[in-house]
Amino acid sequence: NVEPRSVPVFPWHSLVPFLAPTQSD
Amino acid sequence: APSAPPPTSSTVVPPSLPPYFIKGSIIQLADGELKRVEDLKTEDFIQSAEISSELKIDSSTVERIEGSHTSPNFAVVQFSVGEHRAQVSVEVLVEYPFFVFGQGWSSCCPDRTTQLLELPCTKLSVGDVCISLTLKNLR
Repeated sequence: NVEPRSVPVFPWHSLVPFLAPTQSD
Repeated sequence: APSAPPPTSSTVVPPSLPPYFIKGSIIQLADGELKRVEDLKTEDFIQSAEISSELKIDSSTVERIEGSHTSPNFAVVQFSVGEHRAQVSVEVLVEYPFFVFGQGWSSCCPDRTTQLLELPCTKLSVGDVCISLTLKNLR
C-alpha cells in the first residue's frame, strides 16, 4: 500500500510532455 | 544560401531530471488513485485525461532522434503530434523517459535512465508512439 503522508505526491500530468503544436493557419 | 530550420515548434525540457521519474515516486491519477511511477499503465494516462476537463492525450510518433548540438548529454527528438501530424521537436537529456503506448517508459539511453532513476526503461526508437498532452480547446 502507498502511504501518501510521508512522501511527495505528483500529479499524473507532470509525467507527460506537453506537446502543443503551433497551428499556422 | 543556407536554409532556415523547418517551421517546427520547439520545446526545451529543463536540463534536469524531475524527481517524479525516480523509481518509487508516488503519482496521483485524475481520479485520486495513487500509483508508483514504475507501475503506471497506458490506461492510467488515458483514463486520467478523460476525466480532465482541460487536458487531452495525443499520440506523438517519434520521427527522428539525433544528438543535440548543445551537449552530448542531450538528444533532440522530433515527434509527429496528433491527427494533424504537427512536427514538434524537443531537446531532452538522453535519459529523459517518455511513455510509449502499450509499452511503458522509454528513453534515448535506457541504461542511463535505469542507472540514474532506477526506472525500468526500454530504448526509444523511431516509430514509437508516445503519450503527450495538449489542451482540449486548442485548435
